[in-house]
Amino acid sequence: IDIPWVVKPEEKMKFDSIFESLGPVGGMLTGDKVKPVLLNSKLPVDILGRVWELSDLDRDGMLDKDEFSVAMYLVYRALEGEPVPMSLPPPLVPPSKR
Amino acid sequence: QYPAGGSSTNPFL
Repeated sequence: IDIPWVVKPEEKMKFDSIFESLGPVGGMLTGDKVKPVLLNSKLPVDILGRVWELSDLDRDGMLDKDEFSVAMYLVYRALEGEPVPMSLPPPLVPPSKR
Repeated sequence: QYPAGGSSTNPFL
C-alpha cells in the first residue's frame, strides 16, 4: 500500500531535531529520555501511555526516529484537541515499518 | 529496568 505518511516533511524535520537534542544512543531513545518530553505536554499520563503504546511499534521500550515522530505527532494533535486513536491508523505507520 | 507486570516496555504504565 502506498499511502503518504501523515507526518509532513517539515514536521519530520522538527521532530528529528528534537530527537537529536535528546541524545539518542545507537539511533534510539529510551523511555527514560522520552518520558519527560511527553510529560512536558501536560497531557494526562494515561493518554501519554497510549501515545507510547502506539508509537513503540516494535515494543522494545525505545523509540527510533520514526517512532519518535509518531509519538510527537500524536502529542501535538492531542494538544489541538484531537483524540488519540486506540490503534494506529495506516497513514500514521511510518513507511519504514509497513 | 521497568516495573514488572503490564506492558513492561511502556514507561507510562
